[in-house]
Amino acid sequence: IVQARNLEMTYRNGDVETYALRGVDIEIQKGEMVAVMGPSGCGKTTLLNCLSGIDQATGGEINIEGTNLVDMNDNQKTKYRAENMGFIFQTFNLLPVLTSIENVELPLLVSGTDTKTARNKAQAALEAVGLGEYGHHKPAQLSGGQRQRVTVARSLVNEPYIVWADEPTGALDSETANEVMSLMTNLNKNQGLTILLVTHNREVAELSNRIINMKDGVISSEEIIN
Amino acid sequence: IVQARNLEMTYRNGDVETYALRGVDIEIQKGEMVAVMGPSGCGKTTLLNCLSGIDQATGGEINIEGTNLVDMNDNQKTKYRAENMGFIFQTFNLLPVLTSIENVELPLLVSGTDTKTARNKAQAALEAVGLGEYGHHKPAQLSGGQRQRVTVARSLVNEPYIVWADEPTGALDSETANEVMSLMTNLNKNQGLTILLVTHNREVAELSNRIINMKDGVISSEEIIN
Ligand SMILES: Nc1ncnc2c1ncn2[C@@H]1O[C@H](COP(=O)(O)OP(=O)(O)OP(=O)(O)O)[C@@H](O)[C@H]1O
Ligand SMILES: Nc1ncnc2c1ncn2[C@@H]1O[C@H](COP(=O)(O)OP(=O)(O)OP(=O)(O)O)[C@@H](O)[C@H]1O
Ligand SMILES: [Mg+2]
Ligand SMILES: [Mg+2]
Repeated sequence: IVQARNLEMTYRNGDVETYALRGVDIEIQKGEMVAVMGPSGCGKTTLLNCLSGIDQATGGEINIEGTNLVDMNDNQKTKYRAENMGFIFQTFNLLPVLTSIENVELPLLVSGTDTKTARNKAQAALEAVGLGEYGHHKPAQLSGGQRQRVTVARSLVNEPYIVWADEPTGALDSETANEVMSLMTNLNKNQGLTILLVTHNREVAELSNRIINMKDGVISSEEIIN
Repeated sequence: IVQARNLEMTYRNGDVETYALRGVDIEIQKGEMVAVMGPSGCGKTTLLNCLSGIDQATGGEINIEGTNLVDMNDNQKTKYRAENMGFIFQTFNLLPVLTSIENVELPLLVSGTDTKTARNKAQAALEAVGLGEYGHHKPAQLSGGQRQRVTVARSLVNEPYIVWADEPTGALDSETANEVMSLMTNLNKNQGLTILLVTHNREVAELSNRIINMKDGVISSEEIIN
C-alpha cells in the first residue's frame, strides 16, 4: 500500500547541509502495523512526513496505492487527507482557538460530513480516549497527555485507511498509553487499519507486526514481531 | 528548601470548575532529587507550576527558602528566576525566532552575563547534551528530541540551585535519555543541584531519592528510593 525507494531528504540552511534521509527503501502492506525506532535525530519524523506527503523528499520515489496526491492541488490534497488518512504529529498540532471537540470534528467537517453527525462522532472518539468530559476545554486548558489523546482521537475519527503516528504515547503514563494502544491495535486487527508508528517505547513497538530500526538517515535493521 | 501546605488549584471556565490540586503538602530538601509520577491529568504540571511560581495557586501556602518572590515585581521575578532556577517545560517553549545557541544563552544574558562568556557557556551546555553542532539550527530545524535537549541545556546553563523539570526525557530514545539523566544526576550529586522532576518513566524516577505518586489532584503515596 505504501512503497518508497531510495528516499533522500537534504536540508540546506545557508551553506550548511543536513542529510536527514540518505537512501531509505520501505514497503508497508495493507493492514500492517509497522513501528519505526531509532535515536533522537536519526530521521524518523522526516521519513513519516515524506511518506504521508506532508513534506517533499529531495530524492527517490514514493507510491501510495490508489492515490495521485502528486496530481492534486492543495485543496484536493487537504480533502483527500482528511477523508483517508489520520495524523498524529510529534508536536500535537491542535488549533488553540478551538475546543477539543471542535478540533476532533475538523477532519469530518472538511470531508463533508453534516455537523450533527460530526459532533456525535467526535464525542465518541473523545470517549474512546477517556476524555468524554473534556470536549469544551481548549488545548491550553488540558494537560500534555490530554492534548496528545485529543490528537489521537482526531486521527481516528474519520475512520481513515492509514494512520501516520509520530510518538502517539510519548506524553502518557503507562496505563493511559496501554489504553490508547489497545484502541489502535483493535482498529488494526478488526478493521484492517494500516498504521505506521514512530515510537521510543519498546513495549509499544512490540505490539506491531514489524519494527524498523533507523540510524543516521538510513534503515539499520528490521525485526519481525508477529 | 521548598515547602508547600494545603495547595489547591481550581480552574473556572464559565460555570465549570476543574479541581486540579485538592490539598497537596510537599517538602523538598536542599540537594534532593524528587520525582513526581501519576496518570495523565492528575495535576503534576499544575503542582510544578505552582511551586516554581509560574502559576498562582488558588489556595494554600508556598515557601521557597530565601526568596520573597511574592514581594517582587515582574521584572525582578524574571531576573531572579533566570539567575537561580532552571525550567524544563512539558511543551518545550523555545523561542522559534532564535537559534538554539541563542535560546540557551538567554538566561545568562537576562541575569547580566557578558555576551562572550554567555556564548561560551551556551556552547558548552549544548555539547553536554550532544548538540554541539546544532547551535545555529532554529527550533523548526530540529527533531523533537533535539528541541527537548536544547531546553535541558538552557535550564542548566546558569548553574541554578533548583531545576523544575516537566518530563525532561519524554521525547528521547533510551540511550539519549540516559545521557540527559546522567548529566542531571551528576549535577545533583556533585554540585548539590536540587531537582524536582515530573516523569512517566519509571527508570528515570528510580534515579531520584524519593518518588511522589499523585492521583486526582492529591498525593496518593511516597516511596523512598535512596
Ligand atoms: N486552564 C485550565 N482550565 C481548566 N482545566 C485545566 C486547565 N489547565 C489544566 N487543567 C486541568 O487540570 C488537570 C491537571 O492538569 P495537569 O497539566 O497538571 O496534569 P498532568 O498531571 O501534568 O498530566 P500529563 O501527565 O498529561 O501532563 C487536568 O485534568 C487538566 O485538564
Ligand atoms: N528544517 C531543517 N533544517 C535542517 N535540519 C533539519 C531540519 N529539520 C530537521 N532537521 C534535522 O534532520 C535530522 C532528522 O530529524 P527528525 O525530526 O526526522 O529526527 P527524529 O528521528 O524524528 O528525532 P526525534 O526522535 O528526536 O524526534 C535531525 O538531525 C534534525 O536536526
Ligand atoms: Mg521525531
Ligand atoms: Mg503534565
